[in-house]
Amino acid sequence: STIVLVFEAPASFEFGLKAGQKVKVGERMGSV
Amino acid sequence: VADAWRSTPTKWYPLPWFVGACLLVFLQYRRNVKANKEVEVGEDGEHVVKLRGPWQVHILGALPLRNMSRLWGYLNSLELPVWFRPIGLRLYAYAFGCNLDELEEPDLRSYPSLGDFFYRSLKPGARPIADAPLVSPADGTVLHFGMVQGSRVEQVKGLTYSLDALLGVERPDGSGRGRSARVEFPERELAAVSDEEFANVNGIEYSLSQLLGGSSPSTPSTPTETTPLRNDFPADLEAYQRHPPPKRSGERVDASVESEQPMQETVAEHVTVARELGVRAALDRGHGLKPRPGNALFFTVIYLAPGDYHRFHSPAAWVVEKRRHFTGELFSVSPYIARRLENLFVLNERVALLGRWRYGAFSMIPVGATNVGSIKINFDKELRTNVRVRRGELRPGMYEEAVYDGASQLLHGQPLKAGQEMGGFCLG
Repeated sequence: STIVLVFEAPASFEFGLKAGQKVKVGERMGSV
Repeated sequence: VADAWRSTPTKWYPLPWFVGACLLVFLQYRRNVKANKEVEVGEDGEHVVKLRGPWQVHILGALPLRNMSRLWGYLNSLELPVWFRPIGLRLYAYAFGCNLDELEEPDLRSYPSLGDFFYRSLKPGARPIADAPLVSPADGTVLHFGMVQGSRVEQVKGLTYSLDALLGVERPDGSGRGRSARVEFPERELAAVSDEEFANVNGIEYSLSQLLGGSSPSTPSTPTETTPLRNDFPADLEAYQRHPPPKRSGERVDASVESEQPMQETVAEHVTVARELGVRAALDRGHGLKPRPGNALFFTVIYLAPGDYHRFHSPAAWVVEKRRHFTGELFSVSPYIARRLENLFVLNERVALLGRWRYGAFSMIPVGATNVGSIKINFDKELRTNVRVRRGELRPGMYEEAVYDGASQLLHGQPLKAGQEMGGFCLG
C-alpha cells in the first residue's frame, strides 16, 4: 500500500528526504 | 464431404493454459489500445483514466484483482490454531522483517489471524513525533517527492499523473460535494472582524482569537505554551460542555462525530489543533488547491512494504474537511509496478482526505493494493472499501464524498494533531 501527500506550503519548504529512504511514523519530513 | 463430415472422428484435447492467458491479454490490450487517450474527461466531468504501460501491465489488468484481494483477505481472516500462532507469525515476521519487540501486545497467541497481526498496534512511545511542521505518516520507503508542476504529479521520474484525477474534481452540478463554505469574511477584512462577529460566524460561544490568547485575527497566532488563554476559558469549556452550540439548521450529523469522547477532552484537543493552525487557517475553510501567492504545492509518496507497521498517523496538525472514496482497481503498488504502470495511483482504490493546515490546502491519500485492499479511517465509521462491484461499475474518477463538518463546531472538520493515529490498511 501507499500514502500520497499533496499539500500547499511556502515556496521555501524543503524536504529533508532522499528517494528510497526508509522512514518511520513521526520522523521529520521537511521544514519551512 | 457429407460422408467425411459424418464419419471423421472428433478428438478433444485440452488447450495449454497460456493460450487462454494470451487471448485474455490480447483482448485487454486491444480494448485499451482502442481508447488510446491517457486521460479524458467523461460526460459528467469525471476524469476517466485508461490503463497504459508495457505488456506486464496488461496481464495484470486482465486479472480479477479485486476478487483475488477479497479472497486473500478472507483467507487471512481465518482463525489460526493457538499452538500455531507463535510459530506462524514468527515465520511471517522473519520473512517480512517485522520488529516483534515493539508490539503493543507481545503475546503472539493473542492474534487470532494473520489479518489481526497485520493490523497490529505498537507500544506507546515506539514512534516519537519530531517537532517539525511535517512528519512521516507511516513506516515505509520514500518512493518519490517534489513540487507539483502545473497540475501534474510525478509518480516516478518521467511518469506523471493528473492531480485532478487523483483528488477528484468538484462536480459541475455540485452533486456529492459536501458543504465546504468559504470563510464568510474575505481575507482583507479579516483584521477588521470583531470578536463578536467572528464568534457568530463560527456559531461558537467564544471567539477563536480569544481562545488563542487574543492574537489579532489578521495574523496567524504564534502559539506558545505560555500563550495566556482567557482566564475564564475553563468556565467557557464547562459552558460549552453543558450547552454545546446549537447545530445549524440542515446540518447533517456525521457519523464521524466522536460522541463517545467526553466533550471536554474533544474540545481541548480541537483548541490544540486550532492553536497549531493559527487563526487564518482555522478560519479559511474550503480553500481548494490553488496555492496562495508565495506558496507552492508539494507531494511525497511513501510505499509500505508487507512487513511494515500498517497503521497510519497524521503527518501534521491539520483539519480534514472531507473525504472522497474512489472505488478503483487494486494493482500492486510495489516500486517495480510504480515504475511501469502509468496513472497507478489514479487507477487504484483510494481515499482522498482533503482539508487544510497552517500553510493552506493539505490532502492525504491512502492508496490500496492487491494484498491490502481495505482502508480504515478511525473517524469515519461509514467508509467501506474493497466492496464487491461489477466490473462495468468500476469507473476511475468516480468518487463518493463525505463531509466532516460536524466533527468540530470550532474548525468545521476533523481536527488532527501531528502523529495522531488516523486509521490503517487491512489485508484483503
